[in-house]
Amino acid sequence: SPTLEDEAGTLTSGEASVEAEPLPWEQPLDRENSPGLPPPLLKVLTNRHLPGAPRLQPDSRSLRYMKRLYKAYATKEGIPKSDRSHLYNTVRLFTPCAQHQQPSWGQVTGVLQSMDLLFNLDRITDHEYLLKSVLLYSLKNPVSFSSTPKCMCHLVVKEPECSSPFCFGSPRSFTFNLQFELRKNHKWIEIDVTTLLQPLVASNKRNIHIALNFTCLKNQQNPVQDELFDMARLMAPSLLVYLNDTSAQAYHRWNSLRYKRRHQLSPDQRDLFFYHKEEELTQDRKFSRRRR
Amino acid sequence: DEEIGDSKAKSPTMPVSYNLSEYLKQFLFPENECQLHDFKLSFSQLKWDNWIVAPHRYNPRYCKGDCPRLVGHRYGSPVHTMVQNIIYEKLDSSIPRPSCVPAKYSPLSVLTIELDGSIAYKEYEDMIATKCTCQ
Repeated sequence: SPTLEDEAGTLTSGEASVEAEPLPWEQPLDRENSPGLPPPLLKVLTNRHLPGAPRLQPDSRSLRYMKRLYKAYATKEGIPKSDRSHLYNTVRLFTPCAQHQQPSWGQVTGVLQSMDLLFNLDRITDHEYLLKSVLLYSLKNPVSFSSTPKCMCHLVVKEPECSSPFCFGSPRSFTFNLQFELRKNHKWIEIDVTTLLQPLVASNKRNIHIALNFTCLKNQQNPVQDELFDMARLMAPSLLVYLNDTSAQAYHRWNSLRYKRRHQLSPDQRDLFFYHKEEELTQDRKFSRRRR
Repeated sequence: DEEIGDSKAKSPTMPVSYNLSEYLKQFLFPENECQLHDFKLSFSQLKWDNWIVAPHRYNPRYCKGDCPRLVGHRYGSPVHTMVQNIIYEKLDSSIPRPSCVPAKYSPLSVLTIELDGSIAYKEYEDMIATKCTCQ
């Protein structure tokens, strides 16, 4: 099965000493000629292999979050930690490719933010199945509250406009109200949108349009929250998706059939399972921070 | 039997200082026998560090060395290996001798920046050799 090296396509292939036969990705791109490399990988190779292919750079906050996730999941040598019992072997972080925000501010309850976000999820391959997804707000400084304010999030997901003449009916939209608490001293706010995104990703929708606003009960006595609202208002959330890559070159912690038989999880149990996992992860983080 | 008699007569006098375990070791584990070796590379050497954020160093390890004639249990090699050896020695030397290859691997977690600027954490199968065998 192709490994990282195949997928990457040595960028130094020009210097490679291979004179005899052309490297797989240097042959014509039609499927018949590519020896042993499945087509998607060939696509990746040509992308990566094209000299000077433009590579967009992620923002530093997203990179910092993913580096922390990497440290939580793998050792320094890059070996996945065996104490992780999650099913996913792939985590992707997307930043919105377009956003419009209408910061509005209620007197009684501070409307924290309303935004129109467009995410392009083309990097999710056909072999990757969505297990969990969260909207991720990052705060510049960990803000501590006297009490954990309750927040309400109102999400509308609009299916992409359909251009082909064979589409029937108007694009559907799903409306969700999510309750959540702003955790103390947290630099990130996670809003679980799994149930909202799963059907769209499963039906191969890759352009996700989300209109959201969330409000938090304003606390007169505690001006610091204004600071929180101001900060969060400025930043658009990223979209984090946890996936199970079923392709041959991905690492499968255990044989999924054996796992399913042993731990028959109904959908809501699975959510509970993930919720507890997240709790565990949060506890781990707190414990490790305290220990440090 | 005669040979043994002779060798007794001409047995090489083992130097007194040479201890038995060292003497035996040369038969049990000859120098360049098939075993695992390290090869630490950093992705910047491959000019991949513009899209591979972590890990900084990657040690795929590799197997190298001779496969002794009777490999037996030590390499966990199948009986087929001895058959292949016999074919090579007795019947047809164009048949290759068993070679020293990886038998087990461990996965590798990689953090990459995709072309569209999104960030991916992925776990790849079979990226680090952890055991060698002769086959």
